[in-house]
Amino acid sequence: EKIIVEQKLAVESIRAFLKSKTSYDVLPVSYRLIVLDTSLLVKKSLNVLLQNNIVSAPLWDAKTSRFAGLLTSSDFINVIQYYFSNPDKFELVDKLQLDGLKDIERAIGVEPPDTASIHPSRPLYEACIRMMDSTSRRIPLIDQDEDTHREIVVSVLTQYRILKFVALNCRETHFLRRPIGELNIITKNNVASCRMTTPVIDVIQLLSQGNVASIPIVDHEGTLINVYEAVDVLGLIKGGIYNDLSLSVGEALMRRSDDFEGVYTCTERDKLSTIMDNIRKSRVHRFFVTDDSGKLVGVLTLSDLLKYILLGE
Amino acid sequence: LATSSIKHNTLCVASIVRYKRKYVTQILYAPL
Amino acid sequence: SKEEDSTISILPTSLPQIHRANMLAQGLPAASKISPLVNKKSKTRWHFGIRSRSYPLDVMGEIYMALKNLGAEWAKPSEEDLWTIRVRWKYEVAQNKNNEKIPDLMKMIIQLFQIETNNYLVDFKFDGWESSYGEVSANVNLSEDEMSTFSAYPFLHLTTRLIMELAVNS
Repeated sequence: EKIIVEQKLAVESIRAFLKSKTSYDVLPVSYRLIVLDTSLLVKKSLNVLLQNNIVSAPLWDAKTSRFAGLLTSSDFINVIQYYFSNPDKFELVDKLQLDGLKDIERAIGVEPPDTASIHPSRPLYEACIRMMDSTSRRIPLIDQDEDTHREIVVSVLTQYRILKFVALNCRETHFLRRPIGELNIITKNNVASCRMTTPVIDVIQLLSQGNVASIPIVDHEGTLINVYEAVDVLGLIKGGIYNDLSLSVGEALMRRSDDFEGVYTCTERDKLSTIMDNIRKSRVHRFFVTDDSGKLVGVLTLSDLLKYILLGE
Repeated sequence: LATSSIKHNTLCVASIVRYKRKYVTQILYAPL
Repeated sequence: SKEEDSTISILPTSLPQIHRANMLAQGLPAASKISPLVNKKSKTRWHFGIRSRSYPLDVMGEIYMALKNLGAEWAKPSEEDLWTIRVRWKYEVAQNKNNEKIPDLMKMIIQLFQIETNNYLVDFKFDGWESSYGEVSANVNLSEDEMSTFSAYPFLHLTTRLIMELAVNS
């Protein structure tokens, strides 16, 4: 009973913290913002992301002198899907510019991502709610240039950065001691999964259709072996392998660079306090929940965590 | 203005700008 | 929190080296030809402005030529300072929807510095906006804080145009 009350109070105080801080407060004192001109070739933009070890960047349209949305791994997934259904269009894909990505979305019939944005001086809590509603895992912070009244992208906040900010600044996270299995925040039903031999193009379809950022790979007994993530698609394209899409997902995963930290797993007995501990210490983007024999039970994403902190209890 | 060497026919320029009390290095990648 | 009751761990079979060993052990043909992505974090090396080893007057000539080709205008240089160019550059933007009047003349200062013998540096500095329809931008009464919401992207864009023009010409 004591633990339940403590957790409730801790969540409320973390929520109050998120309402008392602004998105501007999360920004480091000095930081870089990498922006891509929309006339850049898609394949060049891939080099820029990989070179800078980032997976997303805001786009800037010099013709209108405005920001033109965010480049994310979903765009690369769209390009792969377009190419897979139009293998004769290699030339077009090779010469595709960033401002052509909208046409690709239309050609394969996917919804354009609705990137909500928010002013940096609004409460952090509001940015989280806006991000949750727009089902995107990142939100551009937009202000106005005082001379030209043009938009400025001040930065892009991600769920990961917000949870890290909470884990680093809220001691109350130590009082979240109820097991996650009791909180009804684990996504258990219809978690799309695949086998090591599944063709990587089928896994990419699963990522796109489910609008998820990772697909667990299980063996014939349902034991978790690995995970294919949306960001792995960048490595796939970089290697030019996307014209050999008959690869299995196991083979495609051999593209992963050696500094990949591995897939984080936990069980339903783990407490939110230890989950937040791990977020504080490492670059973890989701937790796969397994039973004691390693069989996949479900997944706990940063969205699930943030939703619980904002609206749970 | 800060510039970096041209690689893959891509230009990279940057400016360090103060935003309120923080400093943003705004970096732009554009095709040569 | 007490570490021992945490069951959080990293899935061993997901570590790249172990995954690769498992895949190769299966002797699949494609597996052997796929190499891991070398995440070369080639640290971007930054220079201040752009370097030049040409003669100073040649550099200035090239810059004036490039500005002319790009349709920019400049103030007549004063006798005592031949190495500074005060540029004013109309930034044509596709007219935005609500057709609001925004300042469209960007001012820029281009200055040649000598680093050491035959090693020169061309520095570009943003120098504010003007409107081609004469209205003075009313940002005089903004408080200190507002004054710092500045987007460098239009300035960066024009410098890339100028750098490209110089690169192409030279």
